[in-house]
Amino acid sequence: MATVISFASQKGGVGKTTSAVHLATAFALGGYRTLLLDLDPQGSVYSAMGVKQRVIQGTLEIFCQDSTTLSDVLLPTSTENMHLILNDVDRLAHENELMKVAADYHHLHQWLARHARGEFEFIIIDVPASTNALSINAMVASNLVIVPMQCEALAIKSLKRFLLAFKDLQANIDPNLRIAGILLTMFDHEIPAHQKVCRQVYQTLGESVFQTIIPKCPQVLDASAAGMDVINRSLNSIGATGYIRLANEILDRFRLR
Amino acid sequence: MATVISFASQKGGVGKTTSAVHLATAFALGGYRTLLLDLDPQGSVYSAMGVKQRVIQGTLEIFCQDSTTLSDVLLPTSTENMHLILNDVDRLAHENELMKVAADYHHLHQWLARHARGEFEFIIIDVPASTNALSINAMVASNLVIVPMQCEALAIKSLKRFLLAFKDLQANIDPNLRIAGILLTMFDHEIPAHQKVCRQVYQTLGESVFQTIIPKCPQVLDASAAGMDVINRSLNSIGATGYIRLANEILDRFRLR
Ligand SMILES: Nc1ncnc2c1ncn2[C@@H]1O[C@H](COP(=O)(O)OP(=O)(O)OP(=O)(O)O)[C@@H](O)[C@H]1O
Ligand SMILES: Nc1ncnc2c1ncn2[C@@H]1O[C@H](COP(=O)(O)OP(=O)(O)OP(=O)(O)O)[C@@H](O)[C@H]1O
Ligand SMILES: [Mg+2]
Ligand SMILES: [Mg+2]
Repeated sequence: MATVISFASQKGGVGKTTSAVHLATAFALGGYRTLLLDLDPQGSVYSAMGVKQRVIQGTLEIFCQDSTTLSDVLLPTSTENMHLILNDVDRLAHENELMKVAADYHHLHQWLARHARGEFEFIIIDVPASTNALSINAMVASNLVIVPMQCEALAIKSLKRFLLAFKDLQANIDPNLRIAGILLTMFDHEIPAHQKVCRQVYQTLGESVFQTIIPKCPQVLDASAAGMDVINRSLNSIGATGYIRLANEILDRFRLR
Repeated sequence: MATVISFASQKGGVGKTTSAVHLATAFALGGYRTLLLDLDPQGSVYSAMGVKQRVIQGTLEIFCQDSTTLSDVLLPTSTENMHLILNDVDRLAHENELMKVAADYHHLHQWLARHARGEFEFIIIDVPASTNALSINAMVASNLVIVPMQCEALAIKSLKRFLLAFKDLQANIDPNLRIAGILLTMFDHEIPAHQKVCRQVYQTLGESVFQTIIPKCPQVLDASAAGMDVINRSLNSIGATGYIRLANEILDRFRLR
């Protein structure tokens, strides 16, 4: 049975897509059969992975067509052991339809259990920056929810609000929901504000912050501009080694080897 | 009658809150009576402006209590001529209630027309990163929609999707909707990928990109960590002068002086 991991946060631009793409790639290169699912109507996984063809079926069908099976929506990638389900919501009317079905917070959990969890060892979900019904579907479907956070002041207040909303979810929707940890991303050791926030986060949240910190890394930007991941493209870069370390930390911390 | 300006985009972390706070501050320091309205349930305006007291009434009441008037929700700031309406949505149940009312896309437009447009010369709206009902409410209520964008590859695809959704809105909701322009933010002239994307955006979108480019500026981060805006705190910084130049460009381009 697959371990389902979501990258969720209410704050935008914190590295949810980048982290989902690279953790999935690190697991796949490590030999684990991995599925990357894009639940964000923005569809960033499409460009981050350099997909060229038009997406025919994907997230919309999982929610809006009952008969949809895994083979209808699954796409291969150039990385062995790694497959994709992309987000094909591109009209507002689609988004409205999707949100109506997503009002059943267990919809994605049930579809994955029936069609995908038996086929993969890891399912990684890229989640929109929000606490709306689609994001709740992702969290309810997950064993581990990872919250990426930049080392900036605005991100702290937003994290507090997100953790408040998460407690709300645990109390009203599903008591088994667990935050696996906070992941510090795009850390630039030359910016004093980053060091200050980083110290503050470890002091207040301690164990629930991953040891691995993902550094700011220009090769990550270059790779995404080229529609590739940074692990396959610049293996020696600090961004690539950061995500490989994160994969290993997750395998050890949650005994998933 | 106030000019209503929204900072909207589907991509997160592009500087919507930072731009809304600083454009409002620049107009207020220029002598224009300005209202800054936070429509994002994440509530970033609260921390960016260093508000200390608990928010009693704000965005939630505008949508969910018919009798709400401007004086019920209005807060002063330390900048003369500038007032705030904050986002007081902090429980999931509130967010669901809000989204139900927001299904009427003209709700905010009507409330502002009745209670606020006669009191201010500018109303600036911080919008969540999405194309959901709340974001649509903001765009329908606006004269000018400004789309902040970082000079990064993932942002280009997301911009295309957003412009597609915007055309959808014009066709189905309100033909008068207009994008005022694309605003390039957090531009770092030392990053080659930024220069490349910047050139690409001006070549393909030309006139619809603001001449003013907001540079990456460490004082912006320091100011937000201190709960202040950068114009009042570091007037000589490139971030402060960037937003002052933007305010002047908007006043000239749309003859609002
Ligand atoms: N470690 C890193 N070093 C440098 N740039 C990075 C790094 N991680 C992410 N980025 C860049 O930062 C930007 C934001 O990252 P990303 O799009 O993954 O965030 P997100 O949280 O998914 O955003 P959204 O809220 O729009 O979904 C992207 O342009 C990405 O390429
Ligand atoms: N010109 C700038 N120079 C340096 N840092 C900046 C600049 N503009 C914004 N930032 C920082 O970048 C981060 C993202 O900005 P901001 O929160 O305004 O984006 P946003 O689009 O509102 O995000 P969200 O999608 O979460 O609403 C913040 O920490 C902010 O302080
Ligand atoms: Mg993303
Ligand atoms: Mg914001």
